[in-house]
Amino acid sequence: MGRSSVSLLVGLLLLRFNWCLAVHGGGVGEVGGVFPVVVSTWPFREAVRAAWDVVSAGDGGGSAVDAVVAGCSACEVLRCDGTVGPGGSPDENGETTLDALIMNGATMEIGAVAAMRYVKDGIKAAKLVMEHSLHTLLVGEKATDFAISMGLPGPINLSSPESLEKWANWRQNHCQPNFWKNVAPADSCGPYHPINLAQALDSAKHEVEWSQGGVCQERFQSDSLLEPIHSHLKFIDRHNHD
Amino acid sequence: TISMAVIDKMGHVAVGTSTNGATFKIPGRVGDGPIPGSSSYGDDEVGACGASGDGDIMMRFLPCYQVVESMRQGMEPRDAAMDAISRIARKFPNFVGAVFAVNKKGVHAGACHGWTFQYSVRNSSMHDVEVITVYP
Repeated sequence: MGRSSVSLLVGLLLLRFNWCLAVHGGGVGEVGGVFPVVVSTWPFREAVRAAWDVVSAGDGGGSAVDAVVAGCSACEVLRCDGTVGPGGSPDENGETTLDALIMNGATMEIGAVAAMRYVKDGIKAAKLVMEHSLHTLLVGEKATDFAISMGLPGPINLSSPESLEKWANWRQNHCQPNFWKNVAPADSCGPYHPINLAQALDSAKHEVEWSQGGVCQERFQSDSLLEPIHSHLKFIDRHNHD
Repeated sequence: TISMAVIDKMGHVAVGTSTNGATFKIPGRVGDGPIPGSSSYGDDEVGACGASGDGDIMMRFLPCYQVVESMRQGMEPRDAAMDAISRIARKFPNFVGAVFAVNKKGVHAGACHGWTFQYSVRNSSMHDVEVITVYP
């Protein structure tokens, strides 16, 4: 068996090993269906309960759309995991903005807001886009203006003492880690200016040579110099994600 | 991020996502939260999907649209979820993300890559919310 087929086999095994099963531990991943049903990412029990209260109320129950709004709103108020609602995930300027989307699976209508500032009710704003415009997605301060004009409270500051403290600590740590690539300076706060690929390779080569004296830091994925690995060693985790 | 799917007593499907995105993002950056077909998608005729993870990568693959369309073609939720995640992992082995899939019969499943994932469920056969863990 040639060297390349061996490495292919190893790669497949690694991929398979790194993959997680859809079946959850100790039980059956697929459970028989019983209406109504609410499913949500993460263990956001309060949000699922809020949606369940709406969808299971009375004989006919509330609508699926209203239940989704209730569930997502609950997480916006509770600031689930710090990843939903105001007060979390500051950007490089320390500001918190909200993204939200709602979809009606009966009519295929969709409403969404992105990078919305100064309005704390993301999912409600998305529903207003769905119900009062022919559009699908409104962004930034224009989404803010739309939401406030449709009656949502605002403008209000979406930051919190926790998010501002988190941001201040990050600034003191030379704005690391961050989402930039192929820019200089690489290891401190901006302003940044673009560096071309040759310069990027050169500075990264020095970094790899320098680091091989100590702990080996793999900064470049061998087969894709166009997308340096450090752009994949991003710090996406349970408390920092979409 | 919360992504939620609801099937009501009439059998109607709705999905929603709400998030404040990635921490220390470059100002103006939007993840896949508000992108239909990436963070969530639903269709009364088929079922629904919700997702969470690295939105910069996931919005390039629209995993939830893939899940719903796979179920439309007859795939079970578990296979549809695994297939959507594997398509991303093949191109981005270091990617972090997860989806849940639920079909119009209420059968649900989850799949993930790069982290342990949990999703929550409540239906009429349960007394309270149940949390399901999907291990890497």
